[in-house]
Amino acid sequence: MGADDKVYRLLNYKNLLNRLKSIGFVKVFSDNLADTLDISPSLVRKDFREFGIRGAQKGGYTIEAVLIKINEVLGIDKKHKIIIVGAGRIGQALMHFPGFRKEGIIVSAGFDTDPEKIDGQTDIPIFHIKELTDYIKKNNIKLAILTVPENAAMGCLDMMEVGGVKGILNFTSMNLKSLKVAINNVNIGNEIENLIFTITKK
Amino acid sequence: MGADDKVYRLLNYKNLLNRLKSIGFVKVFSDNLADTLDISPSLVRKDFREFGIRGAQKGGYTIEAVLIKINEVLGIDKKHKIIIVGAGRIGQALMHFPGFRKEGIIVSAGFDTDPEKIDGQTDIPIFHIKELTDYIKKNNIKLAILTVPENAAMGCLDMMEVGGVKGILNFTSMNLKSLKVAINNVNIGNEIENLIFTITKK
Ligand SMILES: NC(=O)c1ccc[n+]([C@@H]2O[C@H](COP(=O)([O-])OP(=O)(O)OC[C@H]3O[C@@H](n4cnc5c(N)ncnc54)[C@H](O)[C@@H]3O)[C@@H](O)[C@H]2O)c1
Ligand SMILES: NC(=O)c1ccc[n+]([C@@H]2O[C@H](COP(=O)([O-])OP(=O)(O)OC[C@H]3O[C@@H](n4cnc5c(N)ncnc54)[C@H](O)[C@@H]3O)[C@@H](O)[C@H]2O)c1
Repeated sequence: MGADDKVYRLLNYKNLLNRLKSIGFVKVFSDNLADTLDISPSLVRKDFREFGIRGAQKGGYTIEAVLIKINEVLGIDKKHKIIIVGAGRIGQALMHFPGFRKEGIIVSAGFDTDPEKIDGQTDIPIFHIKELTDYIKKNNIKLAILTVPENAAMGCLDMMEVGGVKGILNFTSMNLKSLKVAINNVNIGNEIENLIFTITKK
Repeated sequence: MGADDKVYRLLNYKNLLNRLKSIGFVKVFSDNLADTLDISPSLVRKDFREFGIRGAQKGGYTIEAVLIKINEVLGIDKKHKIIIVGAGRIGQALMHFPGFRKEGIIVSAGFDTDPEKIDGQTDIPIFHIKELTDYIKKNNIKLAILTVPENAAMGCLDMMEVGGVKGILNFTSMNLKSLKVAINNVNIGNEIENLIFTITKK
């Protein structure tokens, strides 16, 4: 995982710090973060040094300052528009999730082939898939989530590459590959079968 | 990831072989699998040897025989009941997904606190969360998917531990830990932010 591991740790620090902030914490120590995330305190301090996150005067770290710095490093201190390709069961669940907006992730449109779902008047408009490439170009879309059936995945990937998308979160079980686009896979079926393996092999 | 990596490769072989089978393939060579999954042919042959998967007489592997063997190794040659705790946006999308049944994963019930959602008469009944522990015990449930809000996650984990669940797929962003239960996390927010980091740091 290499670079990925560091980024995932940073995301875990962020989630944890946000939760501590909501409880009323103002400061936190590397030991607290290390215990909760099952890593060593020295790794926490190393990560923070590497990303330019400094400790507070009397020891520990000021939560607010660390959160601002982490968001900057991750590039999520700015707003990011995202589109959802495939407005079915999973697509709709993602389109209406209020948690994205808090992280600066704005769902700007959905795309589908089903006439029953296409509606330009809803708060998040759903357009026909024919309009995908033009919409990506006109609105400078860099991020997309793919929630179409497996047999439509390759076609939609082609259209998104032509439009200029740079990153895709892929929920289909197709093993998509691209030279132009970074693709992260969320394979729910594999996760369940991995759990079945873990609990039956015990 | 260690043992995980091997299991995820096995799941990738399975997905790929099912797709080849649906196209009409009967046999496949380790080179085909290796190219598609970006691994070496010798790793494919090593994995197959380790799991007792033999090659066909005239070279290559018979797809049907390999699939039967992989399902046996993964423990998915039997049916597995699964419950969904939190029948909201994501929970409902998972409850009605036809793809699970093909893998022998049977969603047997949902659980929620919202009276509007509780209904014992639907094809997949939704019960009140109070009944969770008893239901797990009575129906010998080993697997659950957790799709409740973050603030309810710990409470539901406690109830599932008492009931005897052995594996949980956790969709909340809470970093849940348990000595008695294997927990796999699917953190959609982290996946998107990881993508944002990848495309902004290029
Ligand atoms: N729902 C789950 O629990 C689940 C679990 C595992 C995997 N997945 C995968 O996630 C993906 C979406 O699943 P779902 O349950 O939301 O399916 P769904 O059938 O509810 O939604 C798919 C949507 O894609 C649309 N569509 C079909 N062809 C299209 C095309 N060419 N262009 C644009 N839109 C198109 C359909 O009209 C539909 O609205 C599938 O690949 C599925 O295998 C879903
Ligand atoms: N929808 C998404 O795109 C998305 C993305 C990232 C993370 N998540 C996470 O997934 C989880 C579910 O998200 P969602 O969008 O489906 O939320 P949701 O609000 O639509 O569904 C949550 C359900 O849990 C029920 N619930 C609340 N307290 C409960 C309790 N104590 N016991 C049982 N049920 C209870 C609610 O009544 C509701 O039906 C959340 O933790 C969320 O942060 C969702």
